[in-house]
Amino acid sequence: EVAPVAGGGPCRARRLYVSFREVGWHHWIIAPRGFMANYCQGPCALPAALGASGSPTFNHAALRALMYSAAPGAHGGLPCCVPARLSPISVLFFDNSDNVVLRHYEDMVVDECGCR
Amino acid sequence: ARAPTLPGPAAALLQALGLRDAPGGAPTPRPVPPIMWRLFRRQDPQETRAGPRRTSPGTTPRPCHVEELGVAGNIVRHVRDRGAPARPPELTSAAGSCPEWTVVFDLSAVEPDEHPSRARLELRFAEAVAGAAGPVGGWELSVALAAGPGSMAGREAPLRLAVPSLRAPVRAELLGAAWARNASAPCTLRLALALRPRSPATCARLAEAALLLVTVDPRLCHPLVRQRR
Repeated sequence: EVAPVAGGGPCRARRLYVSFREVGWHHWIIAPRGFMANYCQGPCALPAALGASGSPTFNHAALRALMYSAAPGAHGGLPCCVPARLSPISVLFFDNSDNVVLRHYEDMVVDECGCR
Repeated sequence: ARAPTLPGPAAALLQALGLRDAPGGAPTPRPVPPIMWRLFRRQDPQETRAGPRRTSPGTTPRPCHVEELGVAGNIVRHVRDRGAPARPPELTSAAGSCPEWTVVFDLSAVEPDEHPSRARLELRFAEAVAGAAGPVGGWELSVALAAGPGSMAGREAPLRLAVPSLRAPVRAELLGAAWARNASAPCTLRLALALRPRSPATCARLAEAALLLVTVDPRLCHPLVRQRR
């Protein structure tokens, strides 16, 4: 379930909810019912690529954005808007043998996006 | 029963969760053990943020570590005893001594890459006669690997544990005792249990057995991979 993007805007995290019920797994996943995975979207043109929007950025991304503004299309395009900080989740579920399993996953939720 | 291969996004999500396949049918309804709920609420960052503070201010849970149990791990399984239906109901053997039980745990879902960090046997016993006083000096629990297909029986000495009372659940750590610390999980774990009174008394009945297994899967543990690099 993706929240509609109002007005676009620079590179930043957008809401994306993964519902286990939508996938039909609610009968074996005990908790959570879903999780806010989020995703990154938005152009990395200047000034976003300079970190002006508050998003973290690499120096290389800033250079690429500068080069692109000087000569669009000549240097491989704009940097990409990608996850810059992620956080973990835990999932509690029944396995094939009806045992109760708790698994912890790193890097499942996008907290912050940046130009790379 | 395994579900047919899922198409598209569901298969990708299953892969991201590190699962081979989704369970085919609906699981048998059974209550979730309280310890699993407790571990989930303590482990899950979203729950930790939403609920009352469970960690000290300024501290973040260590990655790939089960704080409540004090061991490394990113997968915790509460495994049911498969041997219960096959157990005879008698309370004493013909020789008058207390019976032995065989408990069976299906560990086929444990991947070869997973390293066990805790294997805690949890037992609940009931007095054979309700309200009967236990033996003076309590009981002695013996846990050994039982013979069976693919069994490691005989490689480790039996674990012996003093049990003062049967009112509380009896817990026994198997790693480093009945289960070699560096050994990977067997496909099936069969254990022979005996509970002997230290003075003449009626025998106890095994009411419930479960295994709490904590493992570390390095593929899900990015900080460990980074450290290794």
